[in-house]
Amino acid sequence: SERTAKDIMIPIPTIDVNSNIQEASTLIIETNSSIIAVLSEDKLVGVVTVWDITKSNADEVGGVNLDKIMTKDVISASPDFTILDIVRGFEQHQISAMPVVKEGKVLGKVSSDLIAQRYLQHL
Amino acid sequence: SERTAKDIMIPIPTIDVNSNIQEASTLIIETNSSIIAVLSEDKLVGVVTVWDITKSNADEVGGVNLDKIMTKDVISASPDFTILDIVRGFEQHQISAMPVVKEGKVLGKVSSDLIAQRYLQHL
Ligand SMILES: C[S@@+](CC[C@H](N)C(=O)[O-])C[C@H]1O[C@@H](n2cnc3c(N)ncnc32)[C@H](O)[C@@H]1O
Ligand SMILES: C[S@@+](CC[C@H](N)C(=O)[O-])C[C@H]1O[C@@H](n2cnc3c(N)ncnc32)[C@H](O)[C@@H]1O
Repeated sequence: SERTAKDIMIPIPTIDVNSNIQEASTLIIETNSSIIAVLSEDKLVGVVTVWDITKSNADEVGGVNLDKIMTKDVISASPDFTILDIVRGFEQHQISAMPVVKEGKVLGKVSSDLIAQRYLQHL
Repeated sequence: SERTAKDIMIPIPTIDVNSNIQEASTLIIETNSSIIAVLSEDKLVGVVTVWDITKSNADEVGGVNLDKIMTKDVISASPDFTILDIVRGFEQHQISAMPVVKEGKVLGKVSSDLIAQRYLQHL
């Protein structure tokens, strides 16, 4: 049976845009999630990943809210995306995770390590 | 033909252990590599990834050398590891990249996104 995003997604941590980089870092580490969804009044406005935290460190950016470091044009999966849709999305955008979104609502995330574990074991 | 680590590996950036977190972050961003190999007198002594940078941010660790934040028990691939060996290694240790090492010498790295791109397109 064809697997879709909603079949394999797991929870994605969320954080308010009016949070700072250290709070975002703490959430990432405590939830063991390399990507977190940034919300403003409960609407998805961006994502922050371990890459963005590292870049802020390289650029010596600190003490700002997440608006400064997040990626605003979020690449997301709809719940009925197939595994192939998802993997192609990862490759096309050079990313390794996407929030699963339906009608503006964040339902979870899909990540390449989760998919690789599931499917590459059949090699 | 069976693909091995040496067939698919790409360069891994290296950094001296007596460097700081901001220098490690800059190297990661400039080389577009989520993992870098840490050397001490040209010997592999650890790895630093975007995860470790993020953790240092969460814990408000700064101005130290990489010994404080790196992972010292490095999980590496030998050049003749098969793709399956590599993927199992990723899964077993919950990581997404490994340096390729032969007789203590760092030859490159293999990463799960590289493998996923190559092999999951056949889904
Ligand atoms: C181009 S990727 C390269 C590093 C790594 N492969 C990764 O996925 O983070 C790094 C950038 O992609 C962004 N990014 C990651 N996932 C994203 C997503 N689902 N939508 C939009 N941007 C995303 C991050 O915010 C970061 O700025
Ligand atoms: C358990 S992983 C989880 C996050 C993410 N999946 C990743 O691969 O970074 C995070 C930790 O694994 C460590 N790590 C990543 N690749 C490693 C490797 N090849 N050998 C040893 N430790 C590694 C990092 O240094 C970091 O402390």
